[in-house]
Amino acid sequence: MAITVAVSNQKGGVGKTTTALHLAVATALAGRRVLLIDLDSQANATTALGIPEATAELPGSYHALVNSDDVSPRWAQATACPNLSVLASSLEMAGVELELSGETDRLHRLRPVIAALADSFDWIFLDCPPSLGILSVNALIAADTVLVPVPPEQYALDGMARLTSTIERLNDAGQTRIDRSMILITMAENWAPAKMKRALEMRRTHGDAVLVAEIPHSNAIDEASGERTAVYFTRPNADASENYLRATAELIMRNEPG
Amino acid sequence: MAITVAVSNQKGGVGKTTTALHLAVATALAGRRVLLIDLDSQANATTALGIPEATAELPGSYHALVNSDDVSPRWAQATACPNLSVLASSLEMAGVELELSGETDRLHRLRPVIAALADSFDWIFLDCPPSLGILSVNALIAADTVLVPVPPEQYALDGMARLTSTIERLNDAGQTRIDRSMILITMAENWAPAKMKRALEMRRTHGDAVLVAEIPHSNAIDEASGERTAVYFTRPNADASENYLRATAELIMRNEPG
Ligand SMILES: Nc1ncnc2c1ncn2[C@@H]1O[C@H](COP(=O)(O)OP(=O)(O)OP(=O)(O)O)[C@@H](O)[C@H]1O
Ligand SMILES: Nc1ncnc2c1ncn2[C@@H]1O[C@H](COP(=O)(O)OP(=O)(O)OP(=O)(O)O)[C@@H](O)[C@H]1O
Ligand SMILES: [Mg+2]
Ligand SMILES: [Mg+2]
Repeated sequence: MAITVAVSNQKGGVGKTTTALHLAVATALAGRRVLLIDLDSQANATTALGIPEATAELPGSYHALVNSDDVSPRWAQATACPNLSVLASSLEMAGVELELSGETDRLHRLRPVIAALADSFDWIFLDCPPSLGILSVNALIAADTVLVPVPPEQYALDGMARLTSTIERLNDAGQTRIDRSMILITMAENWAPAKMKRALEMRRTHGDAVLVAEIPHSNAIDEASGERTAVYFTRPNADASENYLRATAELIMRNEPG
Repeated sequence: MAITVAVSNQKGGVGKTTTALHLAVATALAGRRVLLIDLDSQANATTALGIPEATAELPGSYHALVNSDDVSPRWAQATACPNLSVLASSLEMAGVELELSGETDRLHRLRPVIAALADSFDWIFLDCPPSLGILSVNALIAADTVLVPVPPEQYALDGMARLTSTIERLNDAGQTRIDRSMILITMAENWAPAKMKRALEMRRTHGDAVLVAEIPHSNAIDEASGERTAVYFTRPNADASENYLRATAELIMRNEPG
């Protein structure tokens, strides 16, 4: 029975895809069976794992959302990384919110998809788009837990209250299993005073919701994204590499039973 | 008769808001009457200019889109920066794409808004959200020109073709006046080889669509966003400051007649 993690933040470019990718890969390298579901029409996670965008012949997340009773485990495509599969995104995801807008169950389309796949995996990661629309809310409703990547930047901090209140509203309505959010500080620059201050402020405000590990702003990450791979394979000794591994260990400890 | 610039890129966190803000402020400081229309429910541009989110009492971009015939010039609020006004965003923007989804003119709601305000301004900047949905397409249809902020990063480069083909499709359908896009390289890091290469590649591929000025990744910018102001007022001698001024000069030269 898979543990499902929504990687979500409506602010753009905070490291959702990079984080979903690196946590998924490290969890797979730790021997768990992992599925990454790409919910963003940009398909960055799909491409990062060397998988082509989904099509009618090899369906993915879009097809799963529009025909949630047809989902087949073969849609979860194996990647070059052992134990890691991906449910690929595609361009039609860009129109899915409009397409589903008339459906009464439009916020509950992802749950049956995960139910259909959960027995084949130990962990499922959901890479969300930069918005709090139908796709992200589907992820929050379907997930067991949420991990929020947050850079120590003003606009990202400004946006946190909105994500938190969305989760609380879903909680009050009994629509989500998420009781505690996890925060991962991303793109940290501890030599920049303004950013250092904001990171400390985040830890003071949110206490142990904030993972101990934080991901530094790092050229190693940028390089790896250009090479369509995870930083563990290009620069295993980089700070970013070690911190994503530590973040994965924290994630597993907090969520796996025992 | 205002010149309208859509600042657009569906990739998140590429510097749309930072660029719309800094070009708008510099154009106003150069003596032009400028309006910044905040089309993003995150309201980062609104907040950056010290303006509260729009309400029924003091309406903004959301209200303008849903009642496009009611738009009053008083909705364009003066800011602390001389010659610069803003049409403020608000949380309801998050639902506007769904709200407008049934309307036949849902892609043409911004044009009458701009028509109602164009006589009061020389330049109008549109800060777009990180998507190619109804809001961004409204902006592309309503604008005279588009400026695309692009960091020299892989995912941002991957996304460019999609924005370009969206504009071409609108052009072929006779729905947009935009004939040439401008590209502004943002968050440049010329000492990082992978990023330097991508920036050069962008210039080779897109020729003089790419502005000469490029904006470096700079703590001065981060600092200024924390202080809710433009970098010209906090660190006028910073590289980022000078390059945004140069980018503004290029923008004006390319678009103002004579
Ligand atoms: N720690 C880091 N150091 C340097 N660059 C990073 C780091 N994390 C992410 N990046 C880069 O920053 C950009 C934004 O990251 P990413 O695409 O993962 O964010 P996102 O939140 O998924 O964006 P979107 O909102 O568009 O989905 C990417 O080009 C990525 O390669
Ligand atoms: N040149 C720069 N140097 C350093 N930080 C920058 C620079 N430009 C922008 N930033 C910071 O990067 C973050 C993303 O920038 P910004 O919010 O302007 O992008 P955006 O494209 O509008 O994002 P979104 O897609 O969420 O609307 C912000 O925290 C901003 O302060
Ligand atoms: Mg992403
Ligand atoms: Mg923005």
